Amino acid sequence: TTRTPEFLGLAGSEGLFPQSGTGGDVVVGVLDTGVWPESKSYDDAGLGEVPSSWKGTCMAGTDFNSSACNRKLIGARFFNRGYEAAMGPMDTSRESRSPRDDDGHGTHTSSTAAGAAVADADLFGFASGTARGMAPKARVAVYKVCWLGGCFSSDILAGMDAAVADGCGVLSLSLGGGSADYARDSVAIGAFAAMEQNVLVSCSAGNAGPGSATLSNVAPWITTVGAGTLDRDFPAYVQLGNGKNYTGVSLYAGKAPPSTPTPLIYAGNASNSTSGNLCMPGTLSPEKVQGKIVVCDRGISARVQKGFVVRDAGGAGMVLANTAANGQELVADAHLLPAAGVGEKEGTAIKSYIASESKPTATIVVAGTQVDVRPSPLVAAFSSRGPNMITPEILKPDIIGPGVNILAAWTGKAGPTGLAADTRRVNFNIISGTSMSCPHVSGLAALLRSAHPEWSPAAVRSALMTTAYSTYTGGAGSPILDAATGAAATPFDYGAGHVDPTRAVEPGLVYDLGTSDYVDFLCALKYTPNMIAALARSKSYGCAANKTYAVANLNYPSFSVAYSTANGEAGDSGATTVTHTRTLTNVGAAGTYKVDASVSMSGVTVDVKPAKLEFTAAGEKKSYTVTFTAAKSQPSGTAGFGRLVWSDGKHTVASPIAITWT
Amino acid sequence: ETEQRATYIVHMAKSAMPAEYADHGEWYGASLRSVSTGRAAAAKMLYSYDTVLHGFSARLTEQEASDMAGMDGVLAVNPETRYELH
Repeated sequence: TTRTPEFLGLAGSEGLFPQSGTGGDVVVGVLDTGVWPESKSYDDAGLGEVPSSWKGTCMAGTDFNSSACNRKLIGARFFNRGYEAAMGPMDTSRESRSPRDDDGHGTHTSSTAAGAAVADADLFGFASGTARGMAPKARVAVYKVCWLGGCFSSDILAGMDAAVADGCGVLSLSLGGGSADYARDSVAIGAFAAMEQNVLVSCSAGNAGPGSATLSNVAPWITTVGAGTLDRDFPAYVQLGNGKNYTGVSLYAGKAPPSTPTPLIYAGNASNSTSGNLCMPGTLSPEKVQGKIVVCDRGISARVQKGFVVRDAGGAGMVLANTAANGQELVADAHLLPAAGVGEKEGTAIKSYIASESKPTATIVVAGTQVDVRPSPLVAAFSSRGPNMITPEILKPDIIGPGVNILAAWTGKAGPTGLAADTRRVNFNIISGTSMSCPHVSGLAALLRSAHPEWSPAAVRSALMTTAYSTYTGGAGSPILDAATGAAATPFDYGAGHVDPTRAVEPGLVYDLGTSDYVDFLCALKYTPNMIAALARSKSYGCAANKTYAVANLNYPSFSVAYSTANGEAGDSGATTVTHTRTLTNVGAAGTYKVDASVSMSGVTVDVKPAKLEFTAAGEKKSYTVTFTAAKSQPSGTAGFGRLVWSDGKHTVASPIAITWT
Repeated sequence: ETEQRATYIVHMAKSAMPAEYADHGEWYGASLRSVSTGRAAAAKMLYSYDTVLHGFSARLTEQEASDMAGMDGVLAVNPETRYELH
């Protein structure tokens, strides 16, 4: 990617992360749509021999030789049996029965995580610079488990099975589905065993935001990643006939749009369909849109497809207007015709102008790339949000990372829009999603594993979470905002905050977790012995009859308190307390840490005991309790947030707090 | 025999493998055959898993899946789920 190394403070900080010896031997396994091995992002210049412990392979198949792998791309496999069993034989004229990436998504995610540095990268001149993955010296292994018809759990499990056996240290899965309990969720099942075998699993949180309770991949042994914006935009201007000028975004790079005012029409007025405003295929009347700029509302269909529909109907350009679901968040696309995406407010103003003018006109001006945009990051409107509907007592997502308008490597089999009609071919593409933020964090986790090979997956996640920021670094303590609303975001949106790798490498203290802790967690959820055995692959794990289990005791780096009004908790009879227990492990020098904890919710207090922890040596563990006391019941849906921070003056070990009433 | 087959993930208790089998793959295959015996088309195994779970995936009818779930050594039989890229 371009820009994200600078945005994350990684540019010029290579010394923080040793990249030789074992450091370079971290393998990031990416389960996705495969790989385009010819991309320069998989250049292996400067990399040593493939680690001797590596057991992976480079599977040959359609248009993919086993020689496609090298010292960067050290493994490539494909898993299609589940897909073809469910969907029938694949159309080999459209997709490759091999690790070859016909889609682009897998090439984008794997190069984001661990792609080599490529100078002079851009998309049609946009976002130009040196593109590189977050862990440019880490190795990449790809496991193609997603096909044109989707990603099937039997294939995903086969891919995870192989990835762990091959020797990956980090798995990156930018996919999700459903919200089954952990014992029936294949990704959670595979991730549990991966965790047990010292593999960190990073998953995307989903793009179902900004609605609440929309998360995927919420198992506590998974690192769940939401998406934020960068400090980079691709501005475009929509100049109306009345002289008003509105700013949007565009990656359009074709024939220059007309510089003279062009007739403007709202798609809802150019269609006989009730959903004509959405520019769905076949809904626009060519005679009404011919030669005009068409205003389409965002939603339902793909943004780039709307542009294609307008072009197909003879439109000269498109203004894509956000609705309330997206607010002011601007996601840029490489449309096939002159187009600009605008926020909800601008869209409303443009539509008002059309309604009030007998001959409305507009001009679209595409202005290129802009950096140092403030405020940033914002929580992406599409990023899925908490609370966690499977286990409300575990706060998810864990963290956010860059996921909007991300440039990374692309397939040679599809154009930047992914549309069949898009015959353009590019080396890099700019796309958005929690699919894009997940591999950022996967790559950063690989960096941390290279710097601290002795850390467990939970310790790495803890370091990423407790050093994340929830206020702008350059914004005098202003909170991170939500692109959907423009208001302050909450831990339900960003978890612990935005990832900050240069701080994560030296967190001071970590919240560690291992297999037995997660089994205790399952016992607290009252999982049956068979459910636990299915998840943990062994009958030897179980719940003791004489032991009390509590989700609140899972040594998680965040706090979620879920009061229930239905059960009368903190009801009229008086206050209710919930106590969480945590244990911190010192991974730094000796030091004395003091706590500061607060919640912004009237009637709820937080008390930490002890308030001071003294560590005299690395590896030392100290426990503390946090008691949340609610003086009275609150209406269902009420939520409050806070933060608990341990500090020795040099390190800040911060945990978000979420309190809800259901 | 006209029942539709779907993919299921079958979780096995590895330690429960009867002594007559030399390896787990053999046991999984025998378990699969036992639920589809007598049917025109045999249930088909897609994958055998060993690292992130002990068990296999197979194309089963609802009845076969139900029968499988009741067998000794079977921990769970979960229907396949389709995931989507984010």
